[in-house]
Amino acid sequence: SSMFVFPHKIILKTCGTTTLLLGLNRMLRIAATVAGFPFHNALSTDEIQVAATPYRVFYSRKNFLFPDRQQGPHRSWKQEVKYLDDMFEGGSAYMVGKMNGDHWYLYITSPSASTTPPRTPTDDDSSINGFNSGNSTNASSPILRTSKRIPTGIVSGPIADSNELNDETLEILMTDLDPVNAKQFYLEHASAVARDDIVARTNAALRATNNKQAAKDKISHMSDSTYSITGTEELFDVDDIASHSSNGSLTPMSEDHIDIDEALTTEGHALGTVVSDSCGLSDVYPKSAYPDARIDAYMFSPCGFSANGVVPAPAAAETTAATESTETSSETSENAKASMHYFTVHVTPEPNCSFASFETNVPGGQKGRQTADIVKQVVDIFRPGRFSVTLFEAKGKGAPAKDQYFLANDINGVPSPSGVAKPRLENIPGYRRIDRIVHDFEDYDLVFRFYERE
Amino acid sequence: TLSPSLATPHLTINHEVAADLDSSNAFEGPEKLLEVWFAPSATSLAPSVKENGLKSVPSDVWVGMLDLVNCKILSVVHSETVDAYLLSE
Repeated sequence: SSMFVFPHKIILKTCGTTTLLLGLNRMLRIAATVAGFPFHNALSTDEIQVAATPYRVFYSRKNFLFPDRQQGPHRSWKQEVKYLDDMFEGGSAYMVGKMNGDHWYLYITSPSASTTPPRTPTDDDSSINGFNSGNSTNASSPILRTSKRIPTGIVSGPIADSNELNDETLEILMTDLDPVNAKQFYLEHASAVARDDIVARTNAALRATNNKQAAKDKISHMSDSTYSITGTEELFDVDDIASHSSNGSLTPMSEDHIDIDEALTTEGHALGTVVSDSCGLSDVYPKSAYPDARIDAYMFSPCGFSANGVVPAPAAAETTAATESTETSSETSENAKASMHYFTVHVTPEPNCSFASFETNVPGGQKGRQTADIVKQVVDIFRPGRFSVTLFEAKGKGAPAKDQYFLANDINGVPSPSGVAKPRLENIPGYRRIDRIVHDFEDYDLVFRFYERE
Repeated sequence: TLSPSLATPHLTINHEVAADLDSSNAFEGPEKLLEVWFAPSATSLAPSVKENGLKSVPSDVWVGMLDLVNCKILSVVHSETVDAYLLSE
């Protein structure tokens, strides 16, 4: 599971039998009482509470494999919608895709034009709502009973000219993973890869040691002066390795040093990094193109994998050029300068319920890589039997032009100046596209695609 | 914790949770995804909102909310504009 906290929004994506919606009320209260967002009072069964008034809410998920094992309101889409409808006004629920096959659900609220001035929580309010005492929310109570549903879309202060520019989310949900590829996400396999990695590094270090010794011997015949060899000695303390080689205990002394015993017993992050590198995930947004990107990965025991990536947006000029878009909004550039994008990956490799998800808000076209490139690269990591792609994009300013660009990109890819054919979402090698469904929301475009292995 | 700077994302690991996590009983892959916006953008926060908005909320405050969800924090990548929490389950 993952959570991304921005100044103005929060994204929470949870796996398994987690009870995500049960945390929603607390989230709204934290936003009001701790962060200071505008709020309204809601009457629960026995007390007054405050809850921030969200600007808008999105909730989505794929159909569950085992809905009867879910908890709280998550046993059915109907219950989830009721839970959200009880909390928010003006929500709309959708099912996208085949009813008798894999499909995807979405609940979305629209920002309204309400002008009701919201109040700001005060200390007195905080003491009334019992936030600090922690007694106002009962985890076992699945539904906060409010006297009045929370109206979304009431925003005080300066209102942005449009929705967040460049707001684009790509999600790939993959099931029936190839068993060989899925093996990578078992602890046992990851440990073996880590061992192989250490052996390879050690061998490389030994080769460097031997080369250095050979060079040293050669040089000593020529002169007694000092010598210099560039290469792996900056990563490995060759003298230390040489001293250990006699007793068979080899430990590369590098910044990438992994203590395998510690990794197995206490450090899922270390093995998560190994898996992230070995499976190809680290190459989706590679260091060469995104030197300041950071991946935080974790390998679960006995299996399962999660990773979050934080990807700084490139400089404005680079973004504009790379998108090859006709849109040349200066606001887009300004926004890109300050923004940080994310991606997140979750894998459940067990054969009876194998699943992997990839989600990112790195805009398509960045660094010259189109959405179809990303989809192909991710799908190649898992080789799923079936997968869906949802592409969600704010229309923002200049909606008609962007809308046209978005849909054209989805269908055809973007033609490059060189005329070299770009990958198309329509054609993912080895897969047959089953569905393509477009939803034209008030301020968002959504394209849902579903593919099956050929 | 690596040396933090405003421009460079840095990682904090919650060893207390991450060290002995056993996911033997976890199952069912598909996730739920919730996205709640409290303002149209990071630059349009109401005057009453603290600087950095939700990012000003300390991690330990989110723990209470995540308890209701049945998730625990394994690690956090902090950056200038987003904090990325890796969670259990």
